[in-house]
Amino acid sequence: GKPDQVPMRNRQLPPSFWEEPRPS
Amino acid sequence: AWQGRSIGTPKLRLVEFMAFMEQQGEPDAYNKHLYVHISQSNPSYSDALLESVDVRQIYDKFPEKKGGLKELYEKGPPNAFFLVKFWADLNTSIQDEPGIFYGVSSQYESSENMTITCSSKVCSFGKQVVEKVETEYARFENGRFLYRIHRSPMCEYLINFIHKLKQLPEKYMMNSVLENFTILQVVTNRDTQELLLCIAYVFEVSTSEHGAQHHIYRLVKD
Repeated sequence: GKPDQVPMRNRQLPPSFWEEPRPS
Repeated sequence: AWQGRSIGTPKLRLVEFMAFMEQQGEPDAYNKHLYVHISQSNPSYSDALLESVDVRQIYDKFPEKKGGLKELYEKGPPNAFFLVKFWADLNTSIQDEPGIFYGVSSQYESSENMTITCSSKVCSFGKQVVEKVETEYARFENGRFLYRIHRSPMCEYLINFIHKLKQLPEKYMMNSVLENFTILQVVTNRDTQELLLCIAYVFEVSTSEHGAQHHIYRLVKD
């Protein structure tokens, strides 16, 4: 298989990536 | 208004996308559960502009060999690449019993009359496990060309995956499984092989009681 992947939390992603939007 | 605010390019725009389960024989909305849903039918200038994500941050979540995300992005055009983070709604009240239909529907629009090919690759740990390829022809309606993939049956792999996911007792466990589950959709002009849209999907489980949620990002390479 592949080498271990970097967890998504440790990647350069915008803060909104971890914020579930509120229902409109 | 949709440009820069939703999934689309001047050549092709996503209007709607949904994955659902439904009690057959009763096709009213009441018996339909949406796992994920994007509706871009009413874009507005008050909608926020899309944030961007560096495509290199997610290369390894999708196929990396020939025809992988890196190769696709290098070929471009870059404005056709999007990332969708879904918070999927697994809170369904519909009992899982024989006769339940699992489907995916999507709709695109364009000012051009084309024949499009839509490839959807389900990936586990970045490796493709199943692919569905569909061809759609344009239908002229209200001054634009519409492409409609209506109630495409969900593959066995996905149905089993959803069943197993729902059996997990805690949401963090589901999210841990979903971290290594992705879908890559590539829409091309069948006759010219031009890439029209490429959408990378990643997932978490929704904690909302108001159904599925999502964020859309442009994929860039600075």
